[in-house]
Amino acid sequence: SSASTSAAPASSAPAPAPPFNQETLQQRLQALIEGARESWTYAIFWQSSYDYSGASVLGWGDGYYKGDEEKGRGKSKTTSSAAEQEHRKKVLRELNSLISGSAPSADDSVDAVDEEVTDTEWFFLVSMTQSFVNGGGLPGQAFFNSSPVWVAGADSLGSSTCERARQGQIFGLQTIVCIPSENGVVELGSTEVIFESSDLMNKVRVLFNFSN
Amino acid sequence: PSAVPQARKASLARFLEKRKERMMNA
Repeated sequence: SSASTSAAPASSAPAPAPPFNQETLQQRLQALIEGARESWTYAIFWQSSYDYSGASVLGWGDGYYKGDEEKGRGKSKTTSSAAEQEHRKKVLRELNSLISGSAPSADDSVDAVDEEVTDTEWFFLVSMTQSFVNGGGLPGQAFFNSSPVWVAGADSLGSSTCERARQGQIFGLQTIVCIPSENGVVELGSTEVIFESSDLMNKVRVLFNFSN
Repeated sequence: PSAVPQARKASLARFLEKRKERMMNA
């Protein structure tokens, strides 16, 4: 239910909403999670734009990963095998060198990569490569219908028709919520079961109403 | 990794930096 490429506005397509400041977007995501009573693991803003054909797509806008602090890093659950962990660490090492502009080195492995890459960290990282056509996946459904999608419970996620929900369940999530805003969709995920809250939806409407 | 779009680099850099902080505080 997701497209594999990110979108650039086509010159003949309708003008998308003006891009908003990356820093304030990060602050809004952080405020949403840190100010919540519930324990959310991450928040992602999927930004609405258009692909080369003018079709509406949701692509990565920004994300804030909090993790599962109560559980402590050492106790974070991972279902990954040793080979999978090596793969994740290798990818992280390469991403680290991509960002820092240097070749992967022993030093890199000491500070950021040698620690286990948890399932939720990996789910969050992989999310950066994804985008959703209008109506596709949980974010696409929420945006297309202008209506929140709230999936709570491992069974509900695991039996969802959406690939992203099923992937989330495999990587230890128990709740995924997608709340539409003017220019995109705010997605929150948690390793705990969190039931629907109008308070959270109101916060999203206030924090992500970019025209104000 | 070389295919990671430029627009997502800021998010990635922030994630890696915060991960490093979490490691140091653990």
